[in-house]
Amino acid sequence: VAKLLDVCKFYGHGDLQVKALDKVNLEVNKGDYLAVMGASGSGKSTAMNILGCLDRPTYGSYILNGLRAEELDDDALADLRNDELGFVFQQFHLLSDATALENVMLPMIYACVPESTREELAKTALERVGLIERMQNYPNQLSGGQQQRVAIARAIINQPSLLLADEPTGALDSSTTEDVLNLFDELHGQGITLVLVTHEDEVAKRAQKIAQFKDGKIIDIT
Amino acid sequence: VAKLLDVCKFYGHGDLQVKALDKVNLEVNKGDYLAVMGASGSGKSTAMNILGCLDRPTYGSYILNGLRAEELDDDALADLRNDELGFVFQQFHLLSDATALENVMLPMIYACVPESTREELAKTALERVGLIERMQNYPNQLSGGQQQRVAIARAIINQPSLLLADEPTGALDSSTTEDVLNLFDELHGQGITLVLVTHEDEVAKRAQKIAQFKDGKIIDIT
Ligand SMILES: Nc1ncnc2c1ncn2[C@@H]1O[C@H](COP(=O)(O)OP(=O)(O)OP(=O)(O)O)[C@@H](O)[C@H]1O
Ligand SMILES: Nc1ncnc2c1ncn2[C@@H]1O[C@H](COP(=O)(O)OP(=O)(O)OP(=O)(O)O)[C@@H](O)[C@H]1O
Ligand SMILES: [Mg+2]
Ligand SMILES: [Mg+2]
Repeated sequence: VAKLLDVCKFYGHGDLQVKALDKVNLEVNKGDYLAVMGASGSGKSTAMNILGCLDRPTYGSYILNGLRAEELDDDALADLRNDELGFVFQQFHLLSDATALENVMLPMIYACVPESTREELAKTALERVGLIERMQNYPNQLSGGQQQRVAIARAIINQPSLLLADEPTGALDSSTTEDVLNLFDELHGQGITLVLVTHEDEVAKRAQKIAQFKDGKIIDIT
Repeated sequence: VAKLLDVCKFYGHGDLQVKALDKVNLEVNKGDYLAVMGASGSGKSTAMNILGCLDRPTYGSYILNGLRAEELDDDALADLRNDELGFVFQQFHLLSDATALENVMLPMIYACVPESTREELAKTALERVGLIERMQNYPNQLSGGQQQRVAIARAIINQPSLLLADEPTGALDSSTTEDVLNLFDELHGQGITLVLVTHEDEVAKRAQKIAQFKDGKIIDIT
């Protein structure tokens, strides 16, 4: 369903140039549950951003549902993102002047879900992450782990076919982490394809396969 | 050196009121290395903000170096913070339009360190966290774990007597986490008092004591 083909990503120029991804090849099949691990700065978030159509490769190709992402213009890419993808960002990126409930409803507005059903679906998602009684709060009134959970609820609200989660349990204690991993198992059971970046072994072993990044390359898939 | 005495913290009013801290008592002695653990939303960051003079209790008292923090005005509190405390925030809070080097130098400007020595000390701190070659980059050009390490370098630059770190290894892989924990051991060996929030057992067991938070209370100190 998603394929990175000889993907390279460079940032900057000359002396300061950073090679974030170095000829990365990765195939994600429908229904896979893949964990991505690797040292800080090894290219994981960069790869996730390309998978999520939030960034384009410098060289190489990204094929999603048979379409070459680099051949789509920005609008077509945005539509693809809204319909097919859910993304949990490493730093959440919640809208600071929207409540938890409004933040979770946002993707549904882009996907043209009728207003009457939006609130109900958003409340269900917030219940699923244990935050229904905080739905009227703004992100700066929520703890780090609570913000992360709102970001997770927002990512799953449109029933995406591909869920990309960049360290989705990084700010969570072990018991809340367990709840989130159970939620991911449930989504996987419903046929959703998951790619999760994590640096914790307990989280990675819940996946089917683990891809190891090092210096912008994938050195191993187990 | 730092004592929370019957500290209560409320946010909001009426139905939406949240009791973040509920009669918290905590004594941190000079040279201690304390880990703080507990579920998402249990009050850890709130307690850290009070310890760091970034927030005041609703009821109760915070005594730092023999002074009641609530009796100091905002300027006196700011001075105390700059001279005595180092803080690694759960969400880093780096200045987005300053380079990594400039971000690390900032606390020294407030502490009136002469300009000639500032750059040198900042480079040493960045070397210590493995980021010297990225010193000219801005935070949005750095990975999550790199930003976290810049935040750590900034927190230790003024040789604070009390280092407060809110999930300082949350975005780091295990090998980079090990480097940071070795750095903390080194600082502890030099007499610095450390309080670290973490949700990972491997990190917590490097400390001398662990305080467990639950629903705004400390239920256990081992
Ligand atoms: N400005 C605020 N207004 C309302 N509630 C708040 C505010 N700031 C924090 N809270 C609430 O206070 C409680 C404690 O928050 P705190 O940030 O201390 O938790 P935490 O233990 O650090 O959690 P985490 O592990 O998720 O970071 C949470 O329920 C949080 O939502
Ligand atoms: N806009 C940018 N300009 C320059 N370098 C960048 C930029 N964005 C990312 N990089 C660099 O690309 C490399 C890979 O970054 P990436 O965010 O993918 O790492 P990561 O594996 O997610 O790390 P972490 O585990 O710390 O989150 C890093 O060295 C990073 O500093
Ligand atoms: Mg990353
Ligand atoms: Mg917190």
